[in-house]
Amino acid sequence: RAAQGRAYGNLGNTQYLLGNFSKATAFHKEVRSVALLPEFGDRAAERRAYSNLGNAHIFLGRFDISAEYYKKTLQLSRQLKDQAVEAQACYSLGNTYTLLQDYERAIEYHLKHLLIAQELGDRVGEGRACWSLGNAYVSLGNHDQALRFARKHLEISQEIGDRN
Amino acid sequence: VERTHLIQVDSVQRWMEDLKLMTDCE
Repeated sequence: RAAQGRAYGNLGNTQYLLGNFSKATAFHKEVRSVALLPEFGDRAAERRAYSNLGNAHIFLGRFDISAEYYKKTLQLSRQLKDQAVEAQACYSLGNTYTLLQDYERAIEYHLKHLLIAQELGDRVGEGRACWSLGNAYVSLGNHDQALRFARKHLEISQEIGDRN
Repeated sequence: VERTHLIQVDSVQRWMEDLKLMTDCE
């Protein structure tokens, strides 16, 4: 069963990289089914399936479905105590809610991402969070906060030498 | 409004470009 799950995962990832997002989701749903088998029960594999399903639905234009899968990813990453994955799930949720034009919720998740990036000392992640937060605050017309995060983004970009 | 929208899309666009090459595997 473990090998079968891995094979489904590899097929899903290959279809995804080929741009066949619908086929990718079918394989990643198989991964989830195998991971959920009571005699098997692999939370890490289940978590990976949810992130991959979230990603594929972005390119299928189903941002609402992506948000649900990313929330499951977030929940499992917390159970598995994997902070890097937790940060990534928050970042994905922030971007997904931006696509859904729900900027308040986007800010909520980008702030969560920012906190974890700071905890982990991830300056690149922190810079991206500030960039995203600046944009989201502009969308809400909150220019004071937008400026605050744009300044922070500039400071971090200079520090890490990101001229772009 | 249009300018705001363009700025907004920028950081999400960058995320989506990275995402297209990102697979979560063992």
